[in-house]
Amino acid sequence: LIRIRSLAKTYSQGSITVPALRGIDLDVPRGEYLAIMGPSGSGKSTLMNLLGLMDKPTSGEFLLNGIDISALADDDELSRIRGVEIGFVFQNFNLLARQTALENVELPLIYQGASAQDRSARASEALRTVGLPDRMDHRPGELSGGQKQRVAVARALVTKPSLLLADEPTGNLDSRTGTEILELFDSLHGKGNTLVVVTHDARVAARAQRVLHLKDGLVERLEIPGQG
Amino acid sequence: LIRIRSLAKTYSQGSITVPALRGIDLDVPRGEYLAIMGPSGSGKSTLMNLLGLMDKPTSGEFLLNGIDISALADDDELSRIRGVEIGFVFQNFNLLARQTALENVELPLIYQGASAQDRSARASEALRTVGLPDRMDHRPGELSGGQKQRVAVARALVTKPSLLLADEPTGNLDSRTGTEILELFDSLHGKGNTLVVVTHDARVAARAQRVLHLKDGLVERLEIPGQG
Ligand SMILES: Nc1ncnc2c1ncn2[C@@H]1O[C@H](COP(=O)(O)OP(=O)(O)OP(=O)(O)O)[C@@H](O)[C@H]1O
Ligand SMILES: Nc1ncnc2c1ncn2[C@@H]1O[C@H](COP(=O)(O)OP(=O)(O)OP(=O)(O)O)[C@@H](O)[C@H]1O
Ligand SMILES: [Mg+2]
Ligand SMILES: [Mg+2]
Repeated sequence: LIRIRSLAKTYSQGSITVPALRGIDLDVPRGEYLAIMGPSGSGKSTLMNLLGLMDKPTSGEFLLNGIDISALADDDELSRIRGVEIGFVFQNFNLLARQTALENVELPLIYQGASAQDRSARASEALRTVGLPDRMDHRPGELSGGQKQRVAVARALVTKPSLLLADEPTGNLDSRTGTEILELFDSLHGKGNTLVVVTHDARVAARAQRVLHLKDGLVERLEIPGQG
Repeated sequence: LIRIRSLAKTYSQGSITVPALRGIDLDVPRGEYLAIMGPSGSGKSTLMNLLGLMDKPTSGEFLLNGIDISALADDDELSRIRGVEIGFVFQNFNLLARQTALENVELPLIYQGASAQDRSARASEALRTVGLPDRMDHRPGELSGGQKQRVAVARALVTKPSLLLADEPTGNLDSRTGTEILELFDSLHGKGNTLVVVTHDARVAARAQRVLHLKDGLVERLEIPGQG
């Protein structure tokens, strides 16, 4: 599903350049559950933003479903693919502050052309599955940190994406609530979908089939949990 | 240092009320290291916002350093106490987006009347101690999640507060970087300061002298790590 060769991303910051990714090779077969770990600042979110088509690499090759993303100049085509195929859980949640939890989760369904009734039914179902049945009308400012994180997860899952990209989806959750979210991911994976999850939690990584360890913008090693 | 009796906080949300804290009794002696744990939504941040004088309780008694906070109507007095005595690490970092990391960390020192030279020296020292010597000129949007969290920690520590309140200070950090921050807290505590740290990570709580477990806005139990 994903094929990456020598992928690099350099941020320019005034006169300084920050090489966040220095050349990554990676293949993610369809249906795999891959975890990404690494120290703070090692390039995990940068890689996720490229995989989620929200940012363009500085250089390198990136094929998604056989489509050469690095050659695609057309932003409309990029956002079409993104809206239909990919669910993204942001590290900083990225919820719209003036919309309720329900409206935030409905948003991706608007892009998909769902009817208002269908949207509301599917979004409230998604919020129920992440354990927030009685927070639908709260705006993000009226939610706890972990509740915002779960709204972000619900929004990513509501379109039933074939590729779920989750950037540290359990950092603000206690272990029981975090486990509930991980079980949701397991069931999405069980249906044949592809998951890429960034985490600092080894318990999350233990559920994956492979773990990509990043360090200083490079692949340090690829690990199969249980085999070291 | 902190004495709380029957402290309650109810949010009103349209016609609905949300009882986030339903009556908390707590004593925190000067120099104690207290951890607060509990499920997502159990009222931890709400309690921290009251302890940090950033919000007013709905009812109950709160004495800080012998001063009756619940009776203090004067907001100027509240922010004076806050600026001088308390360092606060926010769960969502709360950094100013248009200021650099250095300027963000300098901010509390402006309230304390430090000179520009002194501010810059102390703020860059604080950023060095959290492991960000070469990110001083980055704005929050140019930092990773864990780097933002560390800037928030540096800003809370730069005034050398006698009371540090940290709301989930390591959620976005890998274990090695997280340990470095916890060692900073240990050294602050070693100097006789009082620490209250909210966490979902049992390893963080293991460093505290007591752990307050919250559930649904009430104290479920008080634990002494190592004694169950
Ligand atoms: N402004 C608000 N209006 C209405 N309800 C609110 C508001 N702020 C918080 N709440 C609710 O109060 C409860 C407690 O929130 P709080 O942020 O204290 O939880 P928490 O223990 O810090 O959770 P987390 O671990 O997820 O950060 C939550 O159920 C939340 O939805
Ligand atoms: N817009 C930007 N401009 C300059 N540097 C940036 C920018 N965004 C990120 N960086 C830098 O690129 C590096 C990688 O950042 P990234 O967010 O990918 O790290 P990360 O592995 O996700 O870290 P964390 O675990 O803390 O979230 C960091 O050192 C960061 O300071
Ligand atoms: Mg990140
Ligand atoms: Mg909280």
